[in-house]
Amino acid sequence: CSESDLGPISLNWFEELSTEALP
Amino acid sequence: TTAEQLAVALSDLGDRSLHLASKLKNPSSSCAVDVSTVWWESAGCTELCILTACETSVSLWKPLASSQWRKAYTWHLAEIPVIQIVPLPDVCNLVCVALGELEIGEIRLLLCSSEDGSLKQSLMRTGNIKAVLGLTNRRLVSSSGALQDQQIEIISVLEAGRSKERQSLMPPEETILAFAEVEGIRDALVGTTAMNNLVIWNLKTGQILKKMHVGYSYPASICHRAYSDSGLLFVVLSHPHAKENESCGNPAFRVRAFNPRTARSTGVMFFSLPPGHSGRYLEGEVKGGSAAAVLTSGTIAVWDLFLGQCTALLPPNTDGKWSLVRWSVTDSCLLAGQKDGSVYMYHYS
Repeated sequence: CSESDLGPISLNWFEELSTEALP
Repeated sequence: TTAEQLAVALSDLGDRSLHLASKLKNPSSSCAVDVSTVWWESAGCTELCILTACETSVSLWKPLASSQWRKAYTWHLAEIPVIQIVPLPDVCNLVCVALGELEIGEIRLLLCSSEDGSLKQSLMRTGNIKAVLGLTNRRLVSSSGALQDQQIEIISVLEAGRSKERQSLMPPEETILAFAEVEGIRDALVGTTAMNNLVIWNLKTGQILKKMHVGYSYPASICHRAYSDSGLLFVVLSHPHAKENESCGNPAFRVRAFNPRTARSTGVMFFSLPPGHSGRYLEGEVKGGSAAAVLTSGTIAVWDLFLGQCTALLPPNTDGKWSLVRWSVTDSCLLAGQKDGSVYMYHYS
């Protein structure tokens, strides 16, 4: 699967989404 | 029936095959509902034991010499039928079971007292439980209720069979059907929902990080295994209600890659039966790089997730069709069960 299909990929997705989810 | 007659190794399917190691016949059981394995320590010796469950009892079988098994303990659960055994991955001397009528109403721990050797039971959770999974580090996750009233709880289990602490996870407004830990990320958990979404939680904060649609071609997906690699979340799914597709038949399992940043996903691989064989997926289990399923034909099929192909087929034997398939704690053994309570152990190598 290419990046263009799935959009920009981040190796630190879990940390980034966890930070964004903080109230 | 000799072991040689029962062992089916279709070597033309791949490099791996199944070899019959032993057979357990539970004379008192005519209603096998589940089978599993557990590590059990007694007198300084830790052994891999087999668990068999029928509606009214759960038995622990200890290994003897020459591939024989001895029934060592039986816990009787007469009030509510046993629905399934819930394996706890890194736990010794503790058995977790789910009980209920049509859906799970109770989760209990079964143990043997270290003081007097008596068999004990400990009630962990009650409610209309939709999904339950044993997690690493002696934890159990379960969801109860539906839609807005759904409660998702992590319970930490003590050695004595008591719960140490309970933590709630944020419920999605959709009923959870199954959970899977995310290998490679310690605090991540995923679940698949009745609306066919994949939900990611942070187990430390309890928050939902993302909800991603699995795709309209894959109704009621069940997640079996998830792992993070190269910034993508790979999930092994089964789709018991999927319609047959002309191009790829009716795969038992699929691997789908999700980008949690964008919630976009794509199919990576599907696992179907070899040409000339038919049967829909009934139930199955994934462990490590291996997946196994019981099909409507009563055959068990095994796939290698890395090779992407079916590596072994186990047709019904002279005693009947297969109804259950489970991997042992170590994924080198396969347990195959029949409705009459017979359990066969196969080495997968």
